[in-house]
Amino acid sequence: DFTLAVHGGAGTILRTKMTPEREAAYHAGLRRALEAGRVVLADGGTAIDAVTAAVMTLEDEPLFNAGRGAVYTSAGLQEMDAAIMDGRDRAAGAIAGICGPRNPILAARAVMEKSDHVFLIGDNALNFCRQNGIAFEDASYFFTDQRWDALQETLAMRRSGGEDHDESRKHG
Amino acid sequence: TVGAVARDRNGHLAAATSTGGMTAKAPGRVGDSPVIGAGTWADDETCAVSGTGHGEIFIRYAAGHEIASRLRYAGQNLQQAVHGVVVDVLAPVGGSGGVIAVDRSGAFSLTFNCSGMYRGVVTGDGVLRTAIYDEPLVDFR
Repeated sequence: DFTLAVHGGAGTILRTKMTPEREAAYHAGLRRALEAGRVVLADGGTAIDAVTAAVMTLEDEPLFNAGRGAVYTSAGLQEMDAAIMDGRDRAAGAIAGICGPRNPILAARAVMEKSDHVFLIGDNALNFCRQNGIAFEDASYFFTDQRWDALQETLAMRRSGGEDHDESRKHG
Repeated sequence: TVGAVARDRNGHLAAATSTGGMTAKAPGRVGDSPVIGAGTWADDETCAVSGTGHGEIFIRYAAGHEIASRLRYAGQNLQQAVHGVVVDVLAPVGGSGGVIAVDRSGAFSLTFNCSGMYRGVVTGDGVLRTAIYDEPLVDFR
């Protein structure tokens, strides 16, 4: 039959910071992603469509580090990247160093399906996305209090010379 | 980072990974997520892999491709290959994190070498199974 696995990042938040409500929200977010892909596969759909659907759901979820939960750089901006690969023929697509596409995985898939290339970065990647109808969002869509606060804490820690032992900040 | 791997009913595999990164990373820094063979890999003959963790180490050790190579050339099964890379290779050199993987038979592995990994799996029985820390998967029907 079929199998679908998902992850929302490693280096989870410290147990001491986890609340029952927060834990339930993480489980619910993972289940939504699994269900999005399961529906595709149960209906006889392809693995490539299933992973696309699952990752889009995770990208839409601010809890996880992806499009809407993207971490900030030290300059206070967000940069997104994504890749997708089809095991049938090793077709692959990837993008990096961009901010704007609502779902970065769709940008990567467009590179795979609509270009002769594997990896596009920067401004030309953005232009390629616009030319291929990828949905964009304003910077405000990607702002989350959680990620912004994490940036401020990390920068303050660096200024004070402290070391950050919180894996969730190191891995997003 | 977020990611997904799948095997469909026709036995085809795929992997997708999106937007990794550590908070306050250097502008322009790219981790393993978009690097084919590091954070993302899929090949019907072996397996599909999506990684999450210390990207520089995952890139240097070509984590996804290394797992596939162990299936292809070393005769290891998926769990042996994933454990060998995530726990035996990446962890000792500071490559904390984990991977999700599925092979051509539909076997899967959700393996990490740090405090936890937000993870889940569903197979043909339709039961959604999720976990966060080092604990058994929780079933949800």
